Amino acid sequence: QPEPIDKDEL
Amino acid sequence: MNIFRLLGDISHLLAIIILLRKIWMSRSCAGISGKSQLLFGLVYTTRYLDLITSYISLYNSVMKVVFLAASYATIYLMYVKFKATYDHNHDTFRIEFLVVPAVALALLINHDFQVVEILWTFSIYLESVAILPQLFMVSKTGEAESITSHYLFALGVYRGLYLLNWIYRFWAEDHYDLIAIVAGVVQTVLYCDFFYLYITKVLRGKKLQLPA
Repeated sequence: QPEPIDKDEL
Repeated sequence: MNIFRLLGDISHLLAIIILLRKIWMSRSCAGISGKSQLLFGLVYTTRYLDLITSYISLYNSVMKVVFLAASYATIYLMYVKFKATYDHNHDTFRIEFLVVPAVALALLINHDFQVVEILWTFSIYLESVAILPQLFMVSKTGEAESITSHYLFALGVYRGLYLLNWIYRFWAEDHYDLIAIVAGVVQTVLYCDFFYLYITKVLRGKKLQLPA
């Protein structure tokens, strides 16, 4: 199961 | 957030402030590539669209707004207010050679075939090469003012610190994003030649001048 995409990074 | 990520963001912020301040104080954008600044404007715009659709944290939102505002302000200063000082004869890099492949690659290699995701991916690919018009301009004129060098150094170091952040996150959180990592490596590698010149010349008080 792939990790959810992290959009916290700028 | 880990220390590398925080330092990376600070470095990124510092780069943007150095550039804006340089243009404002000298009332001139000589030596700065307007094309690179347009590309960065496009990068921030396509990446931070999620500012309207999803809230992550106050820090995240504030930084996005600051990056967007600073980028548009820089473009305004270069193309409107101090237009006369813009050195467009030396800013001749063909940006379609960067934008078109970035669009194509974003359509081909992405995490999810959805508009916002493809725009995010495009922004990651484009950011990795957006500095090329600026580096091309420096190589064309054969030199850069010290303050421009400081700007480039801070901007280059930022993605390098993100690489350390991703190594740390892979180790500590089992998290990784291959698209960001590969683009981040490309981005940092593009600065390596400049880093060498910066350390061997600018930090020793000399002007950044390329060998003839």
